[in-house]
Amino acid sequence: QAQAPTKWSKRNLSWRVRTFPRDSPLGRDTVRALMYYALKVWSDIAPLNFHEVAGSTADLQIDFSRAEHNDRYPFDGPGGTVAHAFFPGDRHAAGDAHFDDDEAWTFRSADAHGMDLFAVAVHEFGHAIGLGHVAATGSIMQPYYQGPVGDPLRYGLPYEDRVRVWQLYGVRDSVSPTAQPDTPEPEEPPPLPEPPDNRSSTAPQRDVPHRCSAHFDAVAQIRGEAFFFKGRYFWRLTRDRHLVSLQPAQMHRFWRGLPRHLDGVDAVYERTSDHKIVFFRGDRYWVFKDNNVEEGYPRPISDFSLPPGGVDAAFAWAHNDRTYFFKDQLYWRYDDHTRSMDPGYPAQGPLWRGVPSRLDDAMRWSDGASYFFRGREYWKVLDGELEAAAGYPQSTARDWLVCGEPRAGVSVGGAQGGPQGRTQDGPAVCSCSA
Amino acid sequence: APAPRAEELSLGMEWLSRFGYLPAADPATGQLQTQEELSKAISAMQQFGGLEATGVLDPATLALMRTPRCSLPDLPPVARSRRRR
Repeated sequence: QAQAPTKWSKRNLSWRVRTFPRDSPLGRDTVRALMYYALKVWSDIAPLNFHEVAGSTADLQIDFSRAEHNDRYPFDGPGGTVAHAFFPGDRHAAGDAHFDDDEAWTFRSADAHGMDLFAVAVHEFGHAIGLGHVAATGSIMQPYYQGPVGDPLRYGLPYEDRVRVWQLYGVRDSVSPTAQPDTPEPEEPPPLPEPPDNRSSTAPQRDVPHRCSAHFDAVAQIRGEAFFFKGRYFWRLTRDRHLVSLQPAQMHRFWRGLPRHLDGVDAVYERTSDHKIVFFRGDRYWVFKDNNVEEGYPRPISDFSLPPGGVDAAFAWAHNDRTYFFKDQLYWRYDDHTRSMDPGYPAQGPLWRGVPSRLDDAMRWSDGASYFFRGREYWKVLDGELEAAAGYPQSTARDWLVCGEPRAGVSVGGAQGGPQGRTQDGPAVCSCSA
Repeated sequence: APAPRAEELSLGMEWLSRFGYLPAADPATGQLQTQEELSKAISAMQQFGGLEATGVLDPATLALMRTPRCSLPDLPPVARSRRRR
């Protein structure tokens, strides 16, 4: 990533479209609306507030210019450079954005030659709040134009871009309105022209699960962080067990290479032998190096000598350096180093007394203990023990996902609260640091 | 890859300077780049753009240089004083 200098110290920023594209099919109201939604992409997730003003004192001045236009980035006609913006630290033009008026700016257009104004504006406002270019192919901040990014009303930033803006400004503590369609907008958003009959490519995010009521499909400790998967989404907790965001991230946007139609996973674990991450769904599995799937996947789970039918949970137990697979009442013990199933399996569960046989998933945490998840509860087994610790099960939502007291109907074990250090009042959401 | 024509080489070097991969041209002495510096700059641009880092202006690299993009440099401008050292 290019050195991204400085950031805004203030949180309320005014903006104004000072000059409009001259001979463009996009009307002024459409241009203003696109700028509004492009700024909203960032203010949905970061503690920044943008408001449009009329006067010349706006913090972010937006211009459509041609060729040489009195700054150090002259435009070059159609193609080539299409826009630029100025970082918050720039002495003369901090936060301003310039778009090349020689481009054919489009919106919801099938025209492959046009330049999608919303996509470019999101990128440029990333600079205006302090982000530099990145090489990451999935990022909105990569320097090359990659075509339209879908419907402005449904667009969500790639996960790595969210993390980078959280590192600059922290996490916005109000949930993102775009993920909760029923949240009343603070002001009347400007209208956008109706989309053409072909609906936008991005699926509506009506299926966003809520972390406080979810039964998780899979739970895993990956590179020291905890991941809770539900449907097409996941929550992430940092090494010191702080929830990165109240809103889940979209699995496909971060775990690159999963098939688009995949609507969830059964189990996930990090292989101790090479620290690659294994995802299971039905009779297939994928191996990830970092967050990119490796060539040649998916493959059948028979590679693990597992029978058809998939697994409920997968868990690498550090105590004996073996990997356990669970399905219904059975469990298998597998050696990831020799890539072979230990003889005499499957065996009848449960292996750990007090822990249910049927599991959603399991993981080892940085405190050395193992955690087993089922429904809305979890059990803790101390390192080397073969029995659940006293006082469990406890509420997963409360102890891991920063929710209030468990909802009615969730049976919670003894008096002990969750892990030490967690205050019972108020969520302790902490912005991402890694 | 066929050796780039002089015009492509010139376009390439201007492009690499504009987006922070080469020091900006020095009007007094002109742009005297060693081949090695040029190759390193091309490799850096190829890696940033997700191309194979061949270090030469091959067709894929020239095509990427012609792709519409943001005007801002990818890397902080290379300080000339650092180069002189």
